[in-house]
Amino acid sequence: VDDPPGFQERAEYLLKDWVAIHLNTSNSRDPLKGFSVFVAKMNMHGILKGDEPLTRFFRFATQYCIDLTYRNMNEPAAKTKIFSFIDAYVRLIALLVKHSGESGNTSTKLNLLNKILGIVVGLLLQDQEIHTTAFQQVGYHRIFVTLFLELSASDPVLENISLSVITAFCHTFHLLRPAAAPGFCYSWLELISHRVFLGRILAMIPQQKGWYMYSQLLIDLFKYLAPFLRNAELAKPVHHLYKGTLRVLLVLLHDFPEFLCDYHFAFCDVIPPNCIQMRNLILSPYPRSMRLPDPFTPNLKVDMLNDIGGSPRVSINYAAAIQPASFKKDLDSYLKARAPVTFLSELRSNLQISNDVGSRYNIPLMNALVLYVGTQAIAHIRSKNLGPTMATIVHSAHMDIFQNLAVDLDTEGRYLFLNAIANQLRYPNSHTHYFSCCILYLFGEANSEAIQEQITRVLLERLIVNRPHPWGLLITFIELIKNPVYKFWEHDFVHCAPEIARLFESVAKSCM
Amino acid sequence: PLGTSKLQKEHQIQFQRMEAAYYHLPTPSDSERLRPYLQRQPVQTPAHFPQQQLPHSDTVEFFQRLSPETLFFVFYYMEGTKAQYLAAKALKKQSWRFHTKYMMWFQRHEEPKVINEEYEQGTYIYFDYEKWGQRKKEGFTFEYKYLE
Amino acid sequence: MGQDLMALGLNLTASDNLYPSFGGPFADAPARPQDIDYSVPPEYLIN
Repeated sequence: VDDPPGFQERAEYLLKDWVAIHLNTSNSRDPLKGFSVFVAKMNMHGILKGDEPLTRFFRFATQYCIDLTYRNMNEPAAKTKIFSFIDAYVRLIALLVKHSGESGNTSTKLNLLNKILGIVVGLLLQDQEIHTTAFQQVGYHRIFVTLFLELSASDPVLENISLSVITAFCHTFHLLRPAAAPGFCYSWLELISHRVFLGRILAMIPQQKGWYMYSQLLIDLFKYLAPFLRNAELAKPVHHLYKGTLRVLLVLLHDFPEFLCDYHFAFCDVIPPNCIQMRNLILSPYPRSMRLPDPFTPNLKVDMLNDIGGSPRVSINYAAAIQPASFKKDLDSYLKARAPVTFLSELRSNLQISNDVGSRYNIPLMNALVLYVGTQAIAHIRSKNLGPTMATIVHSAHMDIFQNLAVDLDTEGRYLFLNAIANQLRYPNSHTHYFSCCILYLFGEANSEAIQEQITRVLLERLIVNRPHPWGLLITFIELIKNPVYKFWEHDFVHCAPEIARLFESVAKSCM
Repeated sequence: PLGTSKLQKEHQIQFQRMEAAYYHLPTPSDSERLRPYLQRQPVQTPAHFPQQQLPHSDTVEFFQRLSPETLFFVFYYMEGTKAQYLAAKALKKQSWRFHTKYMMWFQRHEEPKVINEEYEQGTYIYFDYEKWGQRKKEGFTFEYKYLE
Repeated sequence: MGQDLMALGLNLTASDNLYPSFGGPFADAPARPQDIDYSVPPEYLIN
């Protein structure tokens, strides 16, 4: 509904008045002085008399800032002019949020914050449809980053609502995820990886309550990048966003490895299988309390390591991802009774979703099935007070399923199946141990060299890319090429080309 | 074995908008408070200048090795930043004190003649940021209520 | 082959956390002390 007559003039007058108050430097040392005077003015102009006029005011003011951005974008020193206006407006928002309602009444503050964030989101999405490729991200970027920094200042009232503020921004950034606002994607990545945002959501909020929210934002990013990364040649705009993503992941790998450890499974569901290095980056972290033995240690006894029996946290309910429920029911009954055998022959049909080459299979279902069956196998082995070894993992319903998948799937399906296993080769823990034994067993028992070659390819493509390489991947490959029981060096595919033979020899040399 | 996969229509539209945004990328200073003096725009300096950040340059120890003039420059021209904060800490370690009314740094030139609960009085050196130089001030009263 | 991740401008061998001086996903170097907003005593805001 249009603004009542005269409203826009009043709103513009008030907005400019506030900016003048704010720019008057003496206030920058005492922001409250000008604020209380201005609130009285807002009241006098009826802006604070209820939800609607206030909403109209913020929509007008936000639009005014964005129009100012478009009008001045090509002026020299445009950003200083635009930002000083926007920063003043954002300071007003922050003061209104902080001082609305009683100091203990957080819901008034958060309702106001969410309302304003919602208005900015709405204007951005509408603007993107109007301007399409002429859309300018900078005005919105400035509003969000400055508002977040204002509300992150060290202040007792703000500290009290810090988790809700972060939640409001995560919700906003999810609504503005790159798939919804591709014209805003670079600013979006700047915003979700701003050092203050990272510090708050991953370090300062107690009990890691921000971790799940942050994992969802990264999943939004991976989902957006996936179709562009599926093709090895990256266009410049994609490569720029991808490199930015790698930088963020490196900071997470270095500062918050446990976060990546906990959410690796969800991330691998949405990272394209050909994104080898980025996936290795996700799979390489290990808890900072852990000391990794050098994988090249001669005669390393993996099953003797202290940490090898630890159950890694997987913060996603992968069992729930096994759909439909009838399939999960059949799976559980097969795992329990190792019957009916028909279950095995129907496995592939449950996993296949199309006949289009390159997208025949349900990757998240494949990943969930492999991890679920593997964890059930570990529990089963444990129930006999044993640990995963080449002897304890065989002759079981679990291994039936894995061997059936290795034999029954086509090249594409088996590639995804082997990837699901290789994604579990991480730092020393029970999953790494089980799946390392599992993939080596599948190699040793394979009834065709094609399977052995494909296992080698899946491991090798993860090893030949630039660092980092997950510890579990290294110890598995070393075992494969060192242990004569696998007769690795006798296979033709090891000598299929001089550079491949040289590559294996160089890896073998670094192992010895 | 997955091969390439064609971009669907929606991805092509997304790519066009991303590509358009690629030609006016956010710069790091878009996420920083406005700097009245020194914007965060990297300036191409001659190759023989140190191009990388000096090691440990974000520690008080590093700032303590800087001259007072340099610290004063950082303090007055990089306000609201970690650099200003570190410069202030380094100045205090060199027994400078910040006068919040004159907004200048003072250092005792000799033992004060008078000391009591409210103030101390004597000869000081202070850094005058308007004339950009150190000055001596005799018989100055430093009221403790202005000591930051 | 992927990227040389050591060449993205992050000091991955640092013992301290990187995020407090992370210059952003598109910055080739960490943020320097003069780039990092800091809540200094309001008396220092001399403008």
